[in-house]
Amino acid sequence: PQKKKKQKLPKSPAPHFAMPPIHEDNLEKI
Amino acid sequence: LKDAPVSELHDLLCKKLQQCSIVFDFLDCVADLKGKEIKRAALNELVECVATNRGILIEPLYPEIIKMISVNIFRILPPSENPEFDPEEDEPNLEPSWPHLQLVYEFFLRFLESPDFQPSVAKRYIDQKFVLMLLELFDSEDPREREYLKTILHRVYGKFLGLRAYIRKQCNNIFLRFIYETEHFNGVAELLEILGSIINGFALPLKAEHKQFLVRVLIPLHSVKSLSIFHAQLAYCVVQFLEKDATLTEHVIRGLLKYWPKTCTQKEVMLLGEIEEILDVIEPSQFVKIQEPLFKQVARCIASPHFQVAERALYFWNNEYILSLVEDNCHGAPYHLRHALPRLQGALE
Repeated sequence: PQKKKKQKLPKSPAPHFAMPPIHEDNLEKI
Repeated sequence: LKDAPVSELHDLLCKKLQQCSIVFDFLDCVADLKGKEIKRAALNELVECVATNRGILIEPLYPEIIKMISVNIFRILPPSENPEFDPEEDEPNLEPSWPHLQLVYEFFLRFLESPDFQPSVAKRYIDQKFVLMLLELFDSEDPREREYLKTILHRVYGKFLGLRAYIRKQCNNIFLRFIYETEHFNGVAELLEILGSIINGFALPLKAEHKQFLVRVLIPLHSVKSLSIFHAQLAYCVVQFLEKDATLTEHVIRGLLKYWPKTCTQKEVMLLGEIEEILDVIEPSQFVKIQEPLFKQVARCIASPHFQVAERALYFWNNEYILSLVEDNCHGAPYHLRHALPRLQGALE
């Protein structure tokens, strides 16, 4: 049987220290 | 403060702020105990007041607030007594004035996060000079202080669009001085955590300035002796970049291979871990470009006399995605690539 290929991770898992992203275009309402 | 009528609140706030602008000597822990307690209580009141009240942050208060904060936090950091200070082994020197300093930082954070906070007013006082002094505090040996500074700078970066380029530039300078001159700065990990959230928010296509930062700062950072202290944050920043722009993959992998540690097996294990994180998110089209130089290095690691290095390299074969990438490139691979993979076979044997 064709082995189900593991796909690449859609997005790397955020580590515990990851902070909320700050979007380059606009002012962040934090 | 909480009992004062609204009409007198602002005056009282001003007086409390001036009162808290007196800095005490905590090196002599018995001096001025009464005064220290009065200031601690006043700071507590200020934190409570800003955290709970709405509509109290009127414009005239901003300079008083920033003055009180500046007087307390901006100081010459004590030189690290032990020049051989090993952040991994030795306990850090904690800030003696922490009982006050913590509340000042707490107050600063509540001020920034208050719904009434107006960057347009604050930017007269939170300017480039202020931010530069804030960044210098990241060299503090006290991890509690750096934790507050990290959150505060993250908020400042988020709220002051006009300061963003300057903050990035100054972080650049700190890292370059750290890499090529001093190899000593306590806040590298915290700054990288903030940068991780900034990279995560980059618009596409990436600006040349940002790519330069990856090439000129993030990759050379791998060469520093104290890599282990900030490697997790550094690897996260690198992976964030590749998730933003996969075309940077070849440059990153060749950069890591160029800085591959020759004599430090602990660093080798860290870099193998980073390589796997990168391979987890790599595009197959990028994998083909880097597999030959990469697996030459992986083969050397498999044959390493240090068991942890060999083990970590062999662990790649526990990753199904890496296996599928290698498999896809074994059969139909052009002639010269087929030679790269058999070298692995030799190492495995």
